[in-house]
Amino acid sequence: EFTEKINIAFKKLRGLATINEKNINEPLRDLKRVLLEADVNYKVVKSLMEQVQKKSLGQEVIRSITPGQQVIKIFYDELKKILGNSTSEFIMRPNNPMTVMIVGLQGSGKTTLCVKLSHYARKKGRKPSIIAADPYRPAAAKQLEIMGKATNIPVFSRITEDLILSTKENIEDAKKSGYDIIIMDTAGRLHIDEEMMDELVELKQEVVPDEILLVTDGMTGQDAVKTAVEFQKKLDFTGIVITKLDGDAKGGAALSMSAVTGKPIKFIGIGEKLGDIEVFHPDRFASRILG
Amino acid sequence: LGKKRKIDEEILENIEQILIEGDIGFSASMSIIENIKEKFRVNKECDSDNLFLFLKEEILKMLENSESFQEEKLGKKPWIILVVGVNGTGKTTTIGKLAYCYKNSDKDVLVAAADTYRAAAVEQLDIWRKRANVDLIGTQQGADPAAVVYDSVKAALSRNVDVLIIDTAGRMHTKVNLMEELKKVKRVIAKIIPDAPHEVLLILDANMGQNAINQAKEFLKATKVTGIVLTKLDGTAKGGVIIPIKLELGLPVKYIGIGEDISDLEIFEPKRFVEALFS
Ligand SMILES: Nc1nc2c(ncn2[C@@H]2O[C@H](COP(=O)(O)OP(=O)(O)OP(=O)(O)O)[C@@H](O)[C@H]2O)c(=O)[nH]1
Ligand SMILES: Nc1nc2c(ncn2[C@@H]2O[C@H](COP(=O)(O)OP(=O)(O)OP(=O)(O)O)[C@@H](O)[C@H]2O)c(=O)[nH]1
Ligand SMILES: [Mg+2]
Ligand SMILES: [Mg+2]
Repeated sequence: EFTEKINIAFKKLRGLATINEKNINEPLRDLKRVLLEADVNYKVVKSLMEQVQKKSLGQEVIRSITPGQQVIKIFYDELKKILGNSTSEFIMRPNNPMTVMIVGLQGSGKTTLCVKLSHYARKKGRKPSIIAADPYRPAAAKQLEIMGKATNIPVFSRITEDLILSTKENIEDAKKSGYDIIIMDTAGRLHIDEEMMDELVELKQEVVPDEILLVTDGMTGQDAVKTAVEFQKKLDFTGIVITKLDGDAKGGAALSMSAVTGKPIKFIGIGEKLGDIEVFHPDRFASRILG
Repeated sequence: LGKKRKIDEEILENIEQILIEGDIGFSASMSIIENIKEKFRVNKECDSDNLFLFLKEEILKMLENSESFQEEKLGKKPWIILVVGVNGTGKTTTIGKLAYCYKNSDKDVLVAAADTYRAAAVEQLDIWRKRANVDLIGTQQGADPAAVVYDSVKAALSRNVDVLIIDTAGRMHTKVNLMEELKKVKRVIAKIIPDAPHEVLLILDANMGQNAINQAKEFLKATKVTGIVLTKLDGTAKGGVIIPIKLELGLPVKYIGIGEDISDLEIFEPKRFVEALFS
């Protein structure tokens, strides 16, 4: 359940009767390599390994385990810190209509998530509806309409020249029709596209969503943190969703996004079908990164 | 930078950071740094400009084109291009851009909407092909993609087009049944035109990390990929993972996507890519 490299590093450590800066150098380098190959952010890995080295060399002797085993424990503890300690719930208040804004880079899986999240809410007894707010991507509204019809989830897709106004009107219509979870699908955009980021800021100011979820592709590499920090600056989003984890991507970058912004990962996407969404579990993720 | 200083641990760490943050990956970064240590004796003084020049040259050498992936441009008619890749990388959009490109060089282009799985995939390609002013062979969602591909190759022959570009559904390289579906599509094409498809383009997103290497390996195995299109380079991601892909698999980048408009496609230029890596 761990990669060969992790097993070798742990074996080297377990075999150490005493530890010093020299003999833990190589196994710690192996651990650094595993994390980087899992796309964990460079700076996150660097500071994590520095902590592990510092605490390992400064450790007090515990009688029941060898110093080398203690290094392994320290490594796990530091890794757990960046994974977050608890499952952060996506809370759906029962009596108040709740709006959720879905944002992120192009192709990350936002539109698909809107449908999956609606289905999740419905299974929990809520009445979800989706608002189409992407007027740019060819056939974006059509994509939602088709998926909405196939899954019996209402889609409000009338978009006019004034995106902000028509979105607000769609939300009002959804609320009037008794829907209590209203999920807004926005267009994919670059965090460095000022105009497009301003559009989101304006949308947030006008709609005042209860949740803003940053949707990120599980295969993302080192640039993930940059994206997250920029979205945090402009929108102060409330949660992260990591998609496409049904492949063999480790997802270390998405994890780093959470570690650096302090924002919780709420869901993961594990496929293209309606039910392919799961609540995020940090401990399962640890074995994914190291496995 | 630009003054004489020692090649010390700090400068090597700076280089390691640039390479890894550019998604070049641990192995390739380490071997580049080993080459630096060999060429510049550590703790000797050196002009850091020279160091970075050497670094860029090293990477440029890695990206130089290998003979095995050279193919003649539009050597056959119809020239058939199969477009593949995992979900959301920019396949459909890239096809719109490619069709536009060929159309503008006075070629007769046909596109095939063989993504019969995803909602509005055909509608999306239909809008792009209208912008490019080319014809489309498509069908309903849920049809057999192999049937669409068959029809499109037959149509390409009977209409005597120069280029046929085939869009496929995004798929995880780890899903055996979906990769088998892709192999079947390839067989269907070859049954009608034995040496087709003439190009198989793997679309990779510049934001991707090390998983892109696995994708390249699997798609190469299943469909003999001939080139990569690296999309979304208009973002801040460097796309450095194409370096280990080139080193391990010999697979070259043919084009880059630099935006969401129909003209946002460029021929890959290794020198510009390496400059951008260090900017
Ligand atoms: N395998 C897999 N595919 C997914 C997952 N989530 C989304 N996809 C696929 O990824 C592709 C892109 O999904 P979309 O929902 O269109 O992404 P988007 O973020 O709305 O894209 P833009 O609106 O263009 O920015 C589609 O092929 C989806 O079916 C997932 O968890 N696993
Ligand atoms: N910024 C930017 N966005 C791009 C680029 N290429 C594609 N996109 C966007 O990425 C998103 C996904 O593009 P698609 O063409 O639907 O990707 P796909 O691979 O066909 O997706 P699936 O068929 O669902 O697997 C869309 O929002 C595109 O506009 C690019 O070069 N730059
Ligand atoms: Mg979308
Ligand atoms: Mg597509």
